[in-house]
Amino acid sequence: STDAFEGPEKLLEIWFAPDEHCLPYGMPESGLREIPRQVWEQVLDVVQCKVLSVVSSSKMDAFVLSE
Amino acid sequence: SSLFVFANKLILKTCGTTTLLVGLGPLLDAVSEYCGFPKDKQPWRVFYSRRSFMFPDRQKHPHKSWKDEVACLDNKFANGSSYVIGDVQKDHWYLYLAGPSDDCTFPRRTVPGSTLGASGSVSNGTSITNGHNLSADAPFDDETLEILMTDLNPVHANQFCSDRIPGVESNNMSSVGAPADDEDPGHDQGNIVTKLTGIDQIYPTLKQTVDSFCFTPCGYSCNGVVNQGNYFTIHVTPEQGFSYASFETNVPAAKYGMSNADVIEKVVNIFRPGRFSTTFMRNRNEDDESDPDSAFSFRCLPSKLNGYQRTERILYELGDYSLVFITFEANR
Repeated sequence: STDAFEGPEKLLEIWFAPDEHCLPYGMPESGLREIPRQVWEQVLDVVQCKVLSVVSSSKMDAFVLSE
Repeated sequence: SSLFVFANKLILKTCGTTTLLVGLGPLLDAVSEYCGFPKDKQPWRVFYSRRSFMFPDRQKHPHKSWKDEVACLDNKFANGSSYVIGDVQKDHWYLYLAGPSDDCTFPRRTVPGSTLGASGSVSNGTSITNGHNLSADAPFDDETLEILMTDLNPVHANQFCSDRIPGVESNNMSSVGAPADDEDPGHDQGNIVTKLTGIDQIYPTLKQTVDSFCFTPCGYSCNGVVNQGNYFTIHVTPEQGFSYASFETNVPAAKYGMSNADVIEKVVNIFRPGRFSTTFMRNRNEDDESDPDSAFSFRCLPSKLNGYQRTERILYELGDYSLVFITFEANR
C-alpha cells in the first residue's frame, strides 16, 4: 500500500543522573519536570508530534503523542 | 508516540515519519535553559534504539539509515557505541549507547533517601558533593523490557480499529482510565479498547493509571503509569500487510511477584503476532556477577511460549548493562 504507515518507533532515553535524589548541582529539585509543557510542545513540534494528553504522578509526567 | 519525563531522565518514543533526532538539539537546549544542565556536559547515560524500519525510504533525514542516525548522535555525544543485533536479513534491532564522557565531572546534589548515599555535610536536607563523577558503578536499578510484534492476527488487530469499537455508552469505562485533555472521542474509545483487550490486566495487582487514545480510522496508543514511578507504553498499527504493535516497560516484574515471561505471554496473547522480538536490558548487580547465567540470562526471558518457536537468542554484555535479544515465530 502507498499509504502504509511505519509502525516501528525510534526510542531515545537520556539520563542526567542515576536517580531523582542525585541530580547535578544547579538543577532544580524537580529536575527535568521543571520544563514547562509549552516548551515540550515546542520540542515536539520539531519532532513532528503533538501532545494528546498528559498524566502525572509524584514521580513522572507521561505524554501520549500523535503519530 | 510517547514522552515520559522524570526528574532525572526522559524517554521519547516516536513512530511514523517523525524526526526524533532532529529534536535532540532543542531538547538539550531546554534542559540547559530550564534545568541548568551545562550545555558542554554530557548526560549520564544515553540510549537510542529502534527495530529495522519497514519503509526506510519514507523516513526523513537522519532516519533513513542507521549510519546517519549514529552520525547525528555522535555529533551530540562523546564515547558512543553502536550495535546491530539479530539477523540483518530478518527482524533486527539497533542500539546506540553513550555513557559519561571523561570530563563528565560536576558537583551533584544529594538528598536524603538517595540510593547513592550522601557525602559531605547535610544542610537543609541537601548536601553537595564536589567534583564527583556520576560513576558507572552507582547502585541503581534499571531495566527495560520491549516487545516488538509484526504480522498481527487480523482478529486481534481489528480490536484497534475505531469502527469496531462499541459505543462509549454501552461500556463501563476502565477503572484505570485517565481523564481526557479534550473532547476528542479517541480518549473514550482508547479507554474502551484498554479494557476490552485486557491491556489493563497486564499488571492487574498494581496501582495504575492508563492514558489511552484510539486514532481514526485505526491505531492505538497508551501510557500506563504504574505505582507512581514506573511506566508501560503500547502502540499499535493494525493495518493488514504492515501491522505492528510495540510494548515497552520499566516495571520490575520480579519485584512484584511476576516474571518477564508472564508479561510477555500476556502481551503476546493480546496481539497474537506472527513474529516478535523481545529485548530485555538491565544494569548488572552483584547477584549477576556471582551467577550470571541463573540471575540474568536464563531466568529473565522465556525459552518456550505456547504457539511459538524461538528462532534467535543473543546475549550481550554492554558496559554495566546486560542485554538479551530473542525472536519468536508463530506455529501457524
